[in-house]
Amino acid sequence: MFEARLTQGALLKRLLDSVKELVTDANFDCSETGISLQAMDNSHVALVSLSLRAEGFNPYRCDRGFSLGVNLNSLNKIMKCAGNEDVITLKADDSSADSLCLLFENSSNERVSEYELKLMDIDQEHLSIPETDYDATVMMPSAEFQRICRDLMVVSESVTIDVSKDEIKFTAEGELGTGNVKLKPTSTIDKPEESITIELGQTVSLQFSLKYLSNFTRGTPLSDQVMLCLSDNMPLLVEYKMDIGYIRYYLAPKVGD
Amino acid sequence: DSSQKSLLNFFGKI
Repeated sequence: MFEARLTQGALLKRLLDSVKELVTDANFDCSETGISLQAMDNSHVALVSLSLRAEGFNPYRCDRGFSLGVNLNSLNKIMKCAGNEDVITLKADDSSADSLCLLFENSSNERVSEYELKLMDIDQEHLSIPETDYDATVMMPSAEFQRICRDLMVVSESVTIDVSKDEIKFTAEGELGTGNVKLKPTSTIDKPEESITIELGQTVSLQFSLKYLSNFTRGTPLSDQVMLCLSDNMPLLVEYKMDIGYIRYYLAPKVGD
Repeated sequence: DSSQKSLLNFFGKI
């Protein structure tokens, strides 16, 4: 028996919205500790890793670990039927998990809707992501990162990210010319969500596809801050942290000429 | 244009 009730249903709507462009089918791995998902895009350039802790649900029940194979487009269509204020409950009888039940209850509980999503068999290779202590770890407002990606997209498909002790610089070069955005660390004590911090092991400079980075910024509504972790010749980690868990995106670098 | 690497160059399959 599997049951997970999330009072903040909007969170689940946003989470699915932030992965739907990247991944079409994925396995939700459910265990007594919570729900996780790991999936790559078709071109194996980007990977999303989602983790929601059992404590964030009330109640949460998962008698034994199992996987829910889901077509994310279909799940998204059903999630569109949930109101932003609804409480969302996921249920599956783990034995013959051939469908996932979704319950949407509105706050005054006089409107309850129930949907059944047919599950699929998805054999997806799992990647082992090595624990890395990164050359550079940058924290910044998530809206700022979203804007930088959107702005520099007008110049080029690629962005070079340079991190030094007291600056992170995003540079784009294209047909029309060039553009760059430089951010300096700030420690606005009164508004921590607006702060920019740089933890530097050593300077690092890497190039990435802005198409993918812009896609990752669909996670912006999930958190005020975004964490960027970079190491030479390693995939970029973009993390949006929530009370209930996190969503992490990994992006393989582009190798300059 | 520069060449896009694959994650499989960096992360091993389990």
